Amino acid sequence: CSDSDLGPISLNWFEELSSEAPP
Amino acid sequence: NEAEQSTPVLFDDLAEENLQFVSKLKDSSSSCAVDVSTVWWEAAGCRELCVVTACENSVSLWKPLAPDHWGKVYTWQLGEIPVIQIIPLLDTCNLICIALGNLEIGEIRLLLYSSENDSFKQSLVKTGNIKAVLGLKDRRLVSSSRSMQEQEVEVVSFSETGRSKHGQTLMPPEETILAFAEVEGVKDALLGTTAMNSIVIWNLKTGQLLKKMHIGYSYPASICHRAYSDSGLLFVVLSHPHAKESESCGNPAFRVIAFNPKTARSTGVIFSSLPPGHAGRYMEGEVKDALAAAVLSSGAIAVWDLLLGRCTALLPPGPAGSWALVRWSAGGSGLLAGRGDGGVCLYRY
Repeated sequence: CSDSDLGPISLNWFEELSSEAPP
Repeated sequence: NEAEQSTPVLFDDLAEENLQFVSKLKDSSSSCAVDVSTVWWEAAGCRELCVVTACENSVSLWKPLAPDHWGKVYTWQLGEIPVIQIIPLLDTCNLICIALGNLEIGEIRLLLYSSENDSFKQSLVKTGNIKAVLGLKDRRLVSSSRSMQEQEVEVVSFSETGRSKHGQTLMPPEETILAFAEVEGVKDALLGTTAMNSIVIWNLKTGQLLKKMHIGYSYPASICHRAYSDSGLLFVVLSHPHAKESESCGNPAFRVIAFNPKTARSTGVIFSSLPPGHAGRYMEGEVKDALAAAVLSSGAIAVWDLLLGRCTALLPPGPAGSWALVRWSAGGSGLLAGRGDGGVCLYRY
């Protein structure tokens, strides 16, 4: 699967989603 | 007894990947096997991998006595509520969790040995309308339960002696959780699959609900078995008890899907379908590392290599009857196969 199929990939997805989600 | 054993059928030329019969647990008192599992058990300074068998009203612990012989160590007698399943607690010793209930789980109990007063005990962990439960690392247990309109998702942790500590609540999604999986490679991430065929991700440390991602409509009621994060993608192993057979994928039992948790977009990676020409549907199964095993409606057990997406062994129903249960052993690559009549056979994969 390429980046274009799945959109921009982040190695730190867990930390980024944790900072974006409501507490 | 040799005539009773099923002869494994190999599906490819991977000679080293074999399913060999090792031994059989003989329990004359058992009428039906509800579940089977393994547990590390330490007694008199000796730590051994033991087998746990569950019947409707009792749970037994078996230790290896000789290469082909197992001896029953203890049987916990339960009350009137039937045992539904054994909940393995990973990396623990001398602790067994079980779920009891009628159709749905109404109670979770802990079975243990107390060295303080040299006795086998049982204690109540949780009651309620419990929809899903999973044993986590570090002696923890996550469960989801429904009360009226509310869904509660709670993590309970145990001490080494089996005392339950204060539980942590995770933010519940609107959809009912059907199964959980820890995310390998991300310490505090937990994943769940819902009745509306979505995947949800939590932060176990903060209790935050981080993301909801839809799996798609082709494979309803997907159940998550394993999840791992690699190169920024979340790989999820799902089973599809209600999947329809298709020309392109056959009759899929397990599927690996890659999700981008940032965008919620996904793509199928590999299908593990029933062997060609083999009738039957996926009934129930378990995944360990890259191996998946399932009981099929034909009464056979099939084993797949998830990396190859290929069935590598098949255990047909033997003269003694159909297989009803299949579980991977906690240590090594042992396979526990249970029949409806209470017989449990151990195989080496």
